[in-house]
Amino acid sequence: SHDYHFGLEDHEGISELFDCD
Amino acid sequence: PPQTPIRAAMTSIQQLRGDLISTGDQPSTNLATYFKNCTVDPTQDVVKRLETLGQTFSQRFGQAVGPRCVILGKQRFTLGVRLYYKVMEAMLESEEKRLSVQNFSKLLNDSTFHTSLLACALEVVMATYGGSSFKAGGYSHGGGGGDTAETDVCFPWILDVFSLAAFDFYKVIESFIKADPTLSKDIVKHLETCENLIMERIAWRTGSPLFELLKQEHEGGAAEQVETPAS
Repeated sequence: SHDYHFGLEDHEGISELFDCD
Repeated sequence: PPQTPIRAAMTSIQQLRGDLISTGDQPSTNLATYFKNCTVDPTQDVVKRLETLGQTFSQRFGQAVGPRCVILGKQRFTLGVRLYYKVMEAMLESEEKRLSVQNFSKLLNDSTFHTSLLACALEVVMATYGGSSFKAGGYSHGGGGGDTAETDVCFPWILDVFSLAAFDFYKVIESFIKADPTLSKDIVKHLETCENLIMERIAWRTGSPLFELLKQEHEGGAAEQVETPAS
């Protein structure tokens, strides 16, 4: 596929990034 | 036949349109259920926001590319909305699996989240149509721009159109790529270049929310962190 490096850990998602878990 | 830049672009556009053909202009039943499960149903705000941003987008697209191209801007916005809904649904499914919750009221009522997600979807559409070029004006990354009108609507144009902080746009990129495994290698590369531009330059411009966050982090973290300078 592609070479994008995923930096987020498994326990992190969009909810945490917008401060609403 | 040998691959040419035009043929590659046509293939990418056909692929994008094909992927979104089954996705409607409205939220799917599944996505609508996520909206309904919220403590505060975001449906009306989502529709209203899309109307406002759609008008702004078409107007600014017409200004940048030419008044005769307003219809093209509208078509691209429609494709962007389809991608926005599709990726939002995939993100929520993934978050439901990860967090074992179905109520995403806070996230789905966050205007910045929606604007960032829509901006990312539109950036994917615009990059598919215009190739992975970047707006002129000192950016050293990207494919050298070119001199077509398309370069006027390349990243970071969308941030200006939606008055969106680069730092907020940055937050959705990785989740967006994870949520849409059908994105082409070129588009992923394009988003990665956007990410690098933000990290290296745009997020550090005057007025960026990053400075306030760093300040808060520094103030809040000072008492907790007892690490020595060496570590």
